[in-house]
Amino acid sequence: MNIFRLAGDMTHLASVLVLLLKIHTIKSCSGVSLKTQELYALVFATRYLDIFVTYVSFYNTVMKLIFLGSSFSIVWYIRRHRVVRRSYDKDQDTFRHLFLLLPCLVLALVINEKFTFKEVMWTFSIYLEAVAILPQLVLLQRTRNIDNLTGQYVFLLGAYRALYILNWIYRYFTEEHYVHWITWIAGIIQTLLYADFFYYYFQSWKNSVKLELPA
Amino acid sequence: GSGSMGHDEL
Repeated sequence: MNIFRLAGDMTHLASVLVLLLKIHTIKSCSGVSLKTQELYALVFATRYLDIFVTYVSFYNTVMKLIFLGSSFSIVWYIRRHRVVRRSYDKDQDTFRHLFLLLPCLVLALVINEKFTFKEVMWTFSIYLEAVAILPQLVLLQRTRNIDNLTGQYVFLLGAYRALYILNWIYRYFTEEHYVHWITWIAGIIQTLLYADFFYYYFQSWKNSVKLELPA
Repeated sequence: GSGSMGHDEL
């Protein structure tokens, strides 16, 4: 494991923990897109189908369990928690799941490395992760007013993607036969989706003003 | 490895 991969995993971990702690502590999910969180829960569920079958390392198994546990906990909080669910901005969070799910499923059925159930599900999870942030970005764009924690959540997720690209570049030059076109192209698209958000995030940080996205 | 096979990333 190289430093970029580890730093990427840590920012990914930090992003979900920031979100979970925010919801748990202030008992509010205002500004958080349930659609995006449900898509992430599905991403982890379909990607880690073989979690108890294929063993990579203790680190991998623990991280997978944390990602599964935290993503389903966040969804549970927003949908079921007596207090938290009242703060959910249902009328603003209108992005349709199917609009993202269907193209990803079709693409996974057509473009994959092996036509098996496990492999197609894994590929589907890669495609879906690339676009799962869209409902959250639309919600931020709509409400414009972004609290610090939601801003940090999206920033940390974007940082995780950027670090993973550095990790692939590093692995490409240090490992033999390390070519994963599907992961790379989906990963680059995913990182590009954050570019616009990053621009406004750094602007607000530079001018030390509250983060606000243009309408 | 190809695809999820031998894939060690999260």
